[in-house]
Amino acid sequence: KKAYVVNDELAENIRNKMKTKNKRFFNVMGSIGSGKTLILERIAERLSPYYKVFVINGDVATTIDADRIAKCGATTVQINTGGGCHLTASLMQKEFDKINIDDYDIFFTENVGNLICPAAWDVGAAKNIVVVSITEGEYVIKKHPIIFKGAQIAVINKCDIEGEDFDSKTLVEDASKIKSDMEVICTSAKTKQGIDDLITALGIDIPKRE
Amino acid sequence: KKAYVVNDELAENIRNKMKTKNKRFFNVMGSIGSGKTLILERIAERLSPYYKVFVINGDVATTIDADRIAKCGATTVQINTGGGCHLTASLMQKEFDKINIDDYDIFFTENVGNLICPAAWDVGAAKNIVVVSITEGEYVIKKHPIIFKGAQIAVINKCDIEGEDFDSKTLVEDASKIKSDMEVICTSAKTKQGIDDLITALGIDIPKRE
Ligand SMILES: Nc1nc2c(ncn2[C@@H]2O[C@H](COP(=O)(O)OP(=O)(O)OP(=O)(O)O)[C@@H](O)[C@H]2O)c(=O)[nH]1
Ligand SMILES: Nc1nc2c(ncn2[C@@H]2O[C@H](COP(=O)(O)OP(=O)(O)OP(=O)(O)O)[C@@H](O)[C@H]2O)c(=O)[nH]1
Ligand SMILES: [Mg+2]
Ligand SMILES: [Mg+2]
Ligand SMILES: [Zn+2]
Ligand SMILES: [Zn+2]
Repeated sequence: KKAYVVNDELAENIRNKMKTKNKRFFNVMGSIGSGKTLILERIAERLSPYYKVFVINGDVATTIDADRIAKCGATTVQINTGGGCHLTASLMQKEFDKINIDDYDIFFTENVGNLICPAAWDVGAAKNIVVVSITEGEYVIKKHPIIFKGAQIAVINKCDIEGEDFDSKTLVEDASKIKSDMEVICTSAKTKQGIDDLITALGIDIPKRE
Repeated sequence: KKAYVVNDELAENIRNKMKTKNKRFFNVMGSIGSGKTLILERIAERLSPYYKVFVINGDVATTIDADRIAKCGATTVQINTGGGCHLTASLMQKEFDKINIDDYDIFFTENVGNLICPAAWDVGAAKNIVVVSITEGEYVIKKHPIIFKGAQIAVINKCDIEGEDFDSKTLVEDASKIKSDMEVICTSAKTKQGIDDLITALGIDIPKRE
């Protein structure tokens, strides 16, 4: 129990600090390969002309994801957990201690690809976003209720390949059933469908696309 | 440390018992929605005319997977972990204690969808199989080396949708690099491509398809 208590206290600190400084911090969780990074690439492209974006990537190994997002205008840092299956508030704090928070406007963390363990570890974000993709099948939300209960936004990605094998309908219904105030957004990080809707749901203002 | 030691001793017990009784027990791990269940449905359909197959399904919630496989001729049981992110040897032993091992020939467990935690928990199987799908992107194996190091067979699934967005080439290369004796099999649980190859890699004899 002790580890969770310590973690949650630190998470609350982070949340308060970000609020006082009028910064926004979001935790992007989701299944392996659901499109978390490509979505963050699209968000970074869209926001970078107007805001300074900082992204903390979490993965067992490699810096592939941080490098991808860095090419889209955000400042990134990669945490390699070595085997750890989720990020924690203290891992966030360690990264925040290395930078000047005032140099940035919007902060994201891409959590480790896993729909179970990250649900139990509050990282101090203002909102939790959970990304799944239609290619994982129609039951993925029904089977992982806990992580969705702790989320404010459910993203259903890869909607560009909707068709004979895969569809979003059941996933949208299941996400909406989890909690009445859940924002459910269908996206395609490939075609950029839904990316502006997601940015709006995060409460970030940007000029409309041309 | 203690929990792992106890688990590994029990796993060794299970492995020895299965060997003495000349039964085969396989642990199917993999990413969420990679196709573990559909692959087991195909295997159950293919083996059930010749062998008695028993499948232990592990998921956070629901009995969806056990019910699907039961329709294909296997006897199944569903473990709901409630929030646990991996199966263990003691969870296997509990299920084996409820049945007569001699009533079956081949045993499978479908582990919880997760490429991290199950790597650390030996369940007593003769072989570990890890399933990923091409829709998760080309880096999924590079990013999760640990679970593949402990596997004998890497399955790359959903190869029927190979094309512009997704392909298997990098995944096959990465799986082969992890260890020289890794069996790498490309499958489509939808079209049944590669299912017989997988059954052969498990060391199970079946008559050729008509
Ligand atoms: N067709 C299609 N492909 C997508 C979409 N989003 C992501 N992909 C592809 O899906 C694969 C995985 O995307 P990533 O962005 O790496 O996914 P991720 O969730 O960050 O993956 P991990 O960090 O490894 O868990 C890549 O091949 C992407 O090109 C989408 O909306 N449509
Ligand atoms: N096109 C195609 N779809 C597949 C294939 N294998 C599985 N699917 C689909 O992928 C989705 C997930 O398949 P499942 O068999 O439930 O995957 P799983 O790995 O057991 O999922 P979890 O147990 O929830 O982690 C379903 O919609 C399947 O129909 C395949 O080879 N090709
Ligand atoms: Mg990623
Ligand atoms: Mg399954
Ligand atoms: Zn974990
Ligand atoms: Zn775990």
